[in-house]
Amino acid sequence: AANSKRKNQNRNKSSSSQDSSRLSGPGDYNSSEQKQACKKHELYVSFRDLGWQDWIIAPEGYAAFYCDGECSFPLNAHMNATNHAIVQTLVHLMFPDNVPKPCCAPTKLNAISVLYFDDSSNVILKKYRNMVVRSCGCH
Amino acid sequence: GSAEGNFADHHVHSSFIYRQLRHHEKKEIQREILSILGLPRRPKPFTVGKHSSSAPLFMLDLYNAMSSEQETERGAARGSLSYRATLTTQSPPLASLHDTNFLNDADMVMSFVNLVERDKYFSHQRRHYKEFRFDLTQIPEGEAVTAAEFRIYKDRSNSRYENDTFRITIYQVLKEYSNRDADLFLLDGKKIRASAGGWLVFDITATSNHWVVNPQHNLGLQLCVEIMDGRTINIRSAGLIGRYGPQSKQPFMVAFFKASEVLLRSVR
Repeated sequence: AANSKRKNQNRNKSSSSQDSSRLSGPGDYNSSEQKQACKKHELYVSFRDLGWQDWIIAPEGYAAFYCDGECSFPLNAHMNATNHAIVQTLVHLMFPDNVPKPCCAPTKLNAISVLYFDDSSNVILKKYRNMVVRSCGCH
Repeated sequence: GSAEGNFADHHVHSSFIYRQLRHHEKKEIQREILSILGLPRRPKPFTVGKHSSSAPLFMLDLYNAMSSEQETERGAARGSLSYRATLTTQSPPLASLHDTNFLNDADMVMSFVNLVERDKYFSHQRRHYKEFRFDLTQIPEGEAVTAAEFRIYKDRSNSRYENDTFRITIYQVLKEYSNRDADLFLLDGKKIRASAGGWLVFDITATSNHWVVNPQHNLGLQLCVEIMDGRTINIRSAGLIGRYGPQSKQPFMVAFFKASEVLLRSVR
């Protein structure tokens, strides 16, 4: 879902000169007035909704979260930003058409453990790193 | 129960717009999440009644112990599975709490169901023993065994041996013959009071490593119970639970792994 939003956003950006009415609509995601600063959003991946209860024993799903929002100058004080993100922002201000803003992306990620059956009904407990967003920031 | 509670809470607090996925979207998400989990396709286990078997119960206990530890350690960058809590809940004092330092480094734990179990005795010596086999060929790629255990449950033995002490020994089968006992390699042994009960844990790390590298040499394990005068006795009379015992007390094997390589998803 996050990706599709971003794709829509890019598509809107590229077609903005041709179809300005799309940008001013009340529900338009790309409206700069409405666009939020880079932050963590809730996203739950449900193994149960995927119909995997027969082979995944635990968990039923996990809160993966995702990062989304705008990395604009001044970068949000409480949000982590890399040194390079500041430079990227400045370059974007100088060449807004050529250089994009920094990206809103995870800065810290947690692991989850998944307990599941294999084809032979053996049970596997495996740790998967970098699955849950703990915090977002500008890169 | 608690997992279900969390699941319900999610829907209450979620700011993410929930909508029914279309069939092809669901398929695509399933494919992507399987890719993240490093699986080529969804497993199709034969799971009728399996959830109440000893191995899944043991693994679930391990998962819960690990999850609660992860909660308390959230923030600290420890990336290992912890085993200590599980040993105390699943293994009564009878099972030896051997050094668990190596287990704290595990990236993956896997339990194996027993495929074969035969009661046998050799006619000349009337040597009783039981055979067990485990299929170690299903281990995901890039995982190296750091420890492996054979776990079998012992109830109180029958009253005939009430005051006896048993010597329970486990062997790796090296070579089988049709007309005589197999060639064996001693792996581990324990002295147990006949009146004692609980899970017995035998170290089979070296053998497991050997079987992973040479699956054709996997001829299984043999378990033998002797009373102190050296006579072997029937496993069942010693109180050891085999294939025909309760599901929650079935023998199984558990192995601990360390990832030997980083999981790389294929480029698309």
